Amino acid sequence: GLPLSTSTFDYSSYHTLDEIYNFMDLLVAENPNLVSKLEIGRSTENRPLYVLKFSKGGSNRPAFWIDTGIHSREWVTQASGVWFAKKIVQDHENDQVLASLLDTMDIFLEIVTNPDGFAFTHTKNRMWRKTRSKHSGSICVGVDPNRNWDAGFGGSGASSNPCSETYHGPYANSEPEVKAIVDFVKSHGNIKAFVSIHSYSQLLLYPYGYTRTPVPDQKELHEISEKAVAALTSLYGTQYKYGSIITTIYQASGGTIDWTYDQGIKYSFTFELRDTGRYGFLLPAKQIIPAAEETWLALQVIMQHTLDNPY
Amino acid sequence: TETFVGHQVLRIIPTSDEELQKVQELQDLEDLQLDFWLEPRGLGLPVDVRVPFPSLQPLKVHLEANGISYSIMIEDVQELLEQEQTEMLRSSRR
Repeated sequence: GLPLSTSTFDYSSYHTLDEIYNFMDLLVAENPNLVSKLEIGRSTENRPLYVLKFSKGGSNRPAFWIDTGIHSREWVTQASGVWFAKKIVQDHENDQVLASLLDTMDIFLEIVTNPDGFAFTHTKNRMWRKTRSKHSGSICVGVDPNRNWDAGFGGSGASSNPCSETYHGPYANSEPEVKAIVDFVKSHGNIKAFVSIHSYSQLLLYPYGYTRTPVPDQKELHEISEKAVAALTSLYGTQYKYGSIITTIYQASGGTIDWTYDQGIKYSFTFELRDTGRYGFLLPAKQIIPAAEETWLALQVIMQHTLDNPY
Repeated sequence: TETFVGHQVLRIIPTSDEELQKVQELQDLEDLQLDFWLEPRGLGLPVDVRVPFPSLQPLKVHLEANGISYSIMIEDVQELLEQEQTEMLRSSRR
């Protein structure tokens, strides 16, 4: 029952992990000169952690990272990741921003950042958010992988209770899903932009979440966010707020983009996709494509800025 | 597979510090097994919470007793999940 081509894949539907992994294989097979699939590690339950690499060649080029699905129940994010992958392939020659970006940079896209959690949402509990790691002395399972990074780890805005949805884990990078990205980012050493995609409160955020101290690049990141949100809103009128994590939502320690920013990746952002006040994590599948389309416009603004402002 | 029959998602918008405090305190009531989709963030900002069926009545009574207004964002979580499954099935058949 799996599609034989990415042209017959239904982008306006939610898919299982197997279907998404099959989609990746098809995309690689159809575009061998542009797309390759890297395995950057294994999850707690030994599932492969795949990253799609879009590259026109060269070695260790500067790179633009996008990840979706670190919180497994946020299904619109994995679905958007699939759509982004196809969009990159379709537009890499004709779209001016994408074409120029790929002339000098690579794009890395991790569509299912938390595959154990995602599989669990399809088989056992649709509302599962965390990883699936076990903790001695507790009956509760999983760590919030967006509290497990080595950036203010264990501070305010994360829980030390393994039963909490925001449990930070026993130590920073305890989750193989997080450690794999940490190792990849460090070994690559030339990632210039890092965008981590969540749902659902219509926000575009930049660091920090663990401290009220503004980042040195606050003004620039704020201006990019303003432009990106304007582009996003221009398509369907979806209203986004933007700002630093701590001033816009709440204090959250051990978060992804705080760590990437502290690693020197200046253009670190996180999205919270639609919707506000109707469906939450249960966004109907007919909204996948509009959500992905509008987000893509914002991503393009960040891509263009990254390209125009090398550092 | 866990089912969510009768679970509702309530949207609460705290309008005073007192209300915000009360909503924050709900996070500590483990017996109610509340699942905060959107955690309390500040005045005027929505808090979305999935409430298991057995906790609905006590929670609503608690909110009303404290004068905290709420709206029902999702009437029945399971109903939405079943629609989601039906759509996935339809897509894979197609």
